[in-house]
Amino acid sequence: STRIIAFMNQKGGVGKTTTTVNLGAALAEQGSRVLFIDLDPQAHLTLHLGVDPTDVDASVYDLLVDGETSVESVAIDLGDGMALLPAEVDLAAAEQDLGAMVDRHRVLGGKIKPLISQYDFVLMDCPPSLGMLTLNALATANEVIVPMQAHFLALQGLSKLLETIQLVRQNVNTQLRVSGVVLCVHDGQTNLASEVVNDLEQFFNASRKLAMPWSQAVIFQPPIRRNIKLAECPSFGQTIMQYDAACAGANDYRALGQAVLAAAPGA
Amino acid sequence: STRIIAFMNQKGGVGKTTTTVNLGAALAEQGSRVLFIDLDPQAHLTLHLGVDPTDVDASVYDLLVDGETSVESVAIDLGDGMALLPAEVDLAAAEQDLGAMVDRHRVLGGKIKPLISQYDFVLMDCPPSLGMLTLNALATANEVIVPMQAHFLALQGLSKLLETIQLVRQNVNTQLRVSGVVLCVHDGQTNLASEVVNDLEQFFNASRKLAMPWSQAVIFQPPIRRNIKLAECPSFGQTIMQYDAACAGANDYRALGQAVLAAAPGA
Ligand SMILES: Nc1ncnc2c1ncn2[C@@H]1O[C@H](COP(=O)(O)OP(=O)(O)OP(=O)(O)O)[C@@H](O)[C@H]1O
Ligand SMILES: Nc1ncnc2c1ncn2[C@@H]1O[C@H](COP(=O)(O)OP(=O)(O)OP(=O)(O)O)[C@@H](O)[C@H]1O
Ligand SMILES: [Mg+2]
Ligand SMILES: [Mg+2]
Repeated sequence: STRIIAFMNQKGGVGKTTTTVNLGAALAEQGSRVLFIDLDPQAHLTLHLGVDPTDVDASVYDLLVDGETSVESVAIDLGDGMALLPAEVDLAAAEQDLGAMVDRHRVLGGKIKPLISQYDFVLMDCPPSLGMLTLNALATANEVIVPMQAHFLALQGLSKLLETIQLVRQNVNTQLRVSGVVLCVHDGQTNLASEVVNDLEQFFNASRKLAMPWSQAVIFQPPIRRNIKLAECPSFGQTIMQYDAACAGANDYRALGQAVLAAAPGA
Repeated sequence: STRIIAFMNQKGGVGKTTTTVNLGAALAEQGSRVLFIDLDPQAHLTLHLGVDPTDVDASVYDLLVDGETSVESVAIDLGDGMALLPAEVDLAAAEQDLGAMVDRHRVLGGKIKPLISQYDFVLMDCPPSLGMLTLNALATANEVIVPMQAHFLALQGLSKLLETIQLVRQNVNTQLRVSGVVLCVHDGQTNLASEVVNDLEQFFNASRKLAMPWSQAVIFQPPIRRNIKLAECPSFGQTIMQYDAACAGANDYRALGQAVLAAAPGA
């Protein structure tokens, strides 16, 4: 019953990494055991958690393209109930190398199988694309969380995103469902934000009676407000809980942690 | 002497599209003839300029992978001195299809050659990656402008970005140089922003005496402040000049237009 969650959105800079790190930290603070997986060649999750991607012995890249590499040799213990499978800058090459393999989207799931039962949550941070790294995350996950900003261009990308999830669910992973959307860098005061949130709510309500992978999706409450501390803590290699446990950003992600716990399948 | 500019940053959501559109609109407002090229499979530039990417006869995708397609058949006249080579949602496939060709990074430059002299500026909007679409832009451009946010993770990606430009200049395009950085969604009040800007300035100053592609790069002034109007106008398919010509966002991009005109090689 480990919850394996892909944080995906092909739109860039919407808060995927910030959400993966700080939601994970909130869950760990509540006693959950959390494994982070960095699937982005930019290695921002890795940096954010205080690990130097140029200094890593074995990364997610080795795990994906080298049959010999074991997941145990890649996992780094971060303490406080958290562990990490780090990325390295070569990870972009994995998109190409995996391309040549059969069942290339299943590689990640096969490799992490031995570890899954040791964790309550496996949180996978995806790059801003719908390529092979994101597909590995979708093939492995049982849930998808979509971080997004309440902006027009963000809404545009949603149909492509959901279409991809639909395809993966039909052809690769029948368990896959969208748990919901996290509104990031949220400015609740603007008309634009309210309009986008309305459009999103209408869309999810309209899908409730159909058997879509997002038919049970919610807009997680609360939205995560813009807070400079959330942009500062990656430069110290810290989660927001380590950096400033009492700030608004930490409280927002703590509340999101509660919402995600409550959204457990069968909860 | 047409200025061919690639707007690139592999970091997502930093303002590449917003800057390409609104800087282009500012230049056109001043009388320049501007050709926009949308190289992003998300087709956000195309949407932002009021064109439906699902309704396009011939797109940049056809231009890149179909030897028969002429650039004249792809170009859409937008009026007011602006034209567009639109993207379509299949453009992601071009990254794969181009992969099989020889000299695949030179395809775009060859195709747009007939049109270049008709414009003062050719502005290419890149996706958040360092793949074949971005490489085509870099092989074609004589200048690179890097939109970025004054955040820690944005600074991290800069070295990879510059390394790529270095490689392209050495092996593919000796003309390529970085004109500068545009600070987007800028919040000048925060310590984080000042620290990042300081780090950037130090870095550029340190490169002045070396023959790097960024040795003449500047941080364009003024920074572009956060302004909800800039996030609203894409939903109307309008540039900021069309949407709200007197707002702060329009003024910031107008001032950037002046700075870019002043930064012309040999200006
Ligand atoms: N609530 C917030 N308040 C302030 N800054 C934020 C917030 N959330 C994220 N940021 C900052 O915004 C930028 C983009 O966020 P982040 O890197 O998490 O997005 P992403 O979707 O992972 O990007 P990419 O597509 O490049 O992987 C980062 O500099 C981050 O520090
Ligand atoms: N100065 C600004 N003020 C307010 N919102 C802005 C500003 N600049 C950009 N935005 C908004 O921020 C989001 C990201 O901007 P944009 O799409 O231009 O980035 P990008 O780098 O092109 O993203 P991608 O990497 O996905 O191509 C968009 O929703 C855009 O409308
Ligand atoms: Mg990220
Ligand atoms: Mg863009």
